[in-house]
Amino acid sequence: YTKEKKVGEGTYAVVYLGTKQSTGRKIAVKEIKTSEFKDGLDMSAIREVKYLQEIQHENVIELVDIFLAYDNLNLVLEFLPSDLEKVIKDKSILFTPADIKSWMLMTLRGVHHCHRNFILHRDLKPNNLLISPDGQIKVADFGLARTFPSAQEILTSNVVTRWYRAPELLFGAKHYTSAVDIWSTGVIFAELMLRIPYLPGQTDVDQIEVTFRALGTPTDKDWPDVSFFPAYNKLQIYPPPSREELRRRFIAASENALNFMCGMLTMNPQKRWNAVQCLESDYFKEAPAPSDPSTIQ
Amino acid sequence: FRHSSQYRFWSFTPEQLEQKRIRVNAQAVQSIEEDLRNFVADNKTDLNEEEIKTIEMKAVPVTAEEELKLINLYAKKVQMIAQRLNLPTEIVATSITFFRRFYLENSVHKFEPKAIVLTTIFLACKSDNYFIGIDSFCEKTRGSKEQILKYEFPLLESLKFSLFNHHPYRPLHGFFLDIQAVLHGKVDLNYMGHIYDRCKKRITEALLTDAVYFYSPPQITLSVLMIEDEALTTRYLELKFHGNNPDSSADAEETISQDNSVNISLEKLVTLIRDCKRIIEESPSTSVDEAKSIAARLYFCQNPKDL
Amino acid sequence: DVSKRYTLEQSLYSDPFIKDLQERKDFIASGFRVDYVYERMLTEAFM
Repeated sequence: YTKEKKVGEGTYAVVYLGTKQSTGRKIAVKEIKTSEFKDGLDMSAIREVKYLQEIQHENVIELVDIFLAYDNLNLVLEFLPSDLEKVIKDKSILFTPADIKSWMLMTLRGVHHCHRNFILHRDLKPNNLLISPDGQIKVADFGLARTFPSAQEILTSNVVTRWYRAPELLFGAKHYTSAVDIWSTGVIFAELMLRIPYLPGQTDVDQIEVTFRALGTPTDKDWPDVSFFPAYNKLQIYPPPSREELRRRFIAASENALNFMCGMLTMNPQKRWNAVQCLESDYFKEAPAPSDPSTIQ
Repeated sequence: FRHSSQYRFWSFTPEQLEQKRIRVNAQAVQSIEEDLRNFVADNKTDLNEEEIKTIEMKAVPVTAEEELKLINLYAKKVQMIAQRLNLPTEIVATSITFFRRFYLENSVHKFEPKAIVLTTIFLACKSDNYFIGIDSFCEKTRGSKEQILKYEFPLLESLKFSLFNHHPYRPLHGFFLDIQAVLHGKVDLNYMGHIYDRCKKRITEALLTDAVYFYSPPQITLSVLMIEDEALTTRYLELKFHGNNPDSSADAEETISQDNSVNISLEKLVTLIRDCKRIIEESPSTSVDEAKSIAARLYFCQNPKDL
Repeated sequence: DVSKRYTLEQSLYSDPFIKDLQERKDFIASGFRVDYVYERMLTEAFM
């Protein structure tokens, strides 16, 4: 493998563009910094390695190879030149409801594959949904992933990038499920339709405020025992938006698209749609059909 | 399961496994013997006849079989230390798994088992979301931070970076549920609870045997269930395959799933379970004296000067 | 292969440990679902 150009640097890794010499295939090399973490190999690197080794799916980034070189761990990943955040932000790019449907279908297939392998992603957001040269959406960055917890296990609620964080996480839940990934997917869908972030909280506290102002404050009636969360008592109570308000907010959305979004943004995680319900929803059965990924500009 | 790295990288036939161990041992012995020859040659002038004879007598590389005895002894130590740290069952299992796999790729001539034990437990904790910082880990285990971290990369590489394990405990829970459905009303739940606990312990013992390389986790679980209660397990499988019409022929290719896409024959499964059961019950044990003499030879192979 | 190789018969299972969790407020509020636990165990058993 060659490393030709540095394209990114994160807390625990540097990413290079390169080529697999034997085939000429373009690849990305994620070089894990080992000096930064006093406890040996970084947890994010361990998670990326652990879960990408198990997942082979068209809509999940492919781990081509792994090797150690000069005491650095190198993940060789498939080359994915773009991502949904870039597409949303670049106003010169016009995309259609059929394009959005195609992106949602591919994203949910990737998420479904993780969930049926009992893996939570826990950081779904537009810039972790990469786009391959032939237009395929690929779920990437498994640095926060983990297997579904054993029943008595306690999980940290400090996961998922704030704007895409499910309400149960905002309340500090410790026994959450794959429903947190579905919430993130719902917020991404809203953002694709609006082309601006849907729930952009400035702080974790503000995120609660922004979320409930937009979607209504949950009550024990629609979310049993939500009042159990300590953070619940200080909440401002907002009414849920009427269907008419939602129509006005998402002017281009069909009724099924609104149902689809509301299914994913259901407050009560027990009632929130799972990946199968999303994939089997009427939204994907009605016109327009999802665009062919390779034709999306 | 067949998509898992556990199946793709770590499942073998008994012959393949034996060949692997022999190959790893042979490579190490070859280089050790070369080192010893060079040592004697380099120190010709200093060494007298008797000393050379002593080296030839005591610095004798160990065989693949002797390696396995030492590895089995230390695998039990991994289990003991991990349990003493009160780690969850699954993490004890992952520690044992990492340790035993490491020595499918490396010889004890190259990596002294004692040096690897703590690193396997440390990496298992990290890998299974039970992170313990290195300082507190060293405090609990009185290990050396440098040594534990030094072996993390070699361990990860020898594991072929496959960290995700399917242990037989969840299948045990799954069969615990399915037995209740298939034998509904015919099993005493308290009794099932005792069986469950005994099976959990027996599964951890099974992970110390080569059954983990020859059988899938659910097959190991069924073998352990067969050990703990043969009648219950046989009854469950019969009903599972033949429903309530016992007269259907036992050897017919029976389907276990509704859509007839998967044919598993009860007879074939039971045979497989019994073979697995035998391996689990043979669980290897190494006497401390034997281990000491193997370890001594290893030490002298590494340090002929001390001889 | 999307066909499940088992039938989830939740009403037939007596699993005191899991059932207890199902009653706890912190579990209910977090979105804990017993069927997700059972699905996982049965999938691992019949894989």
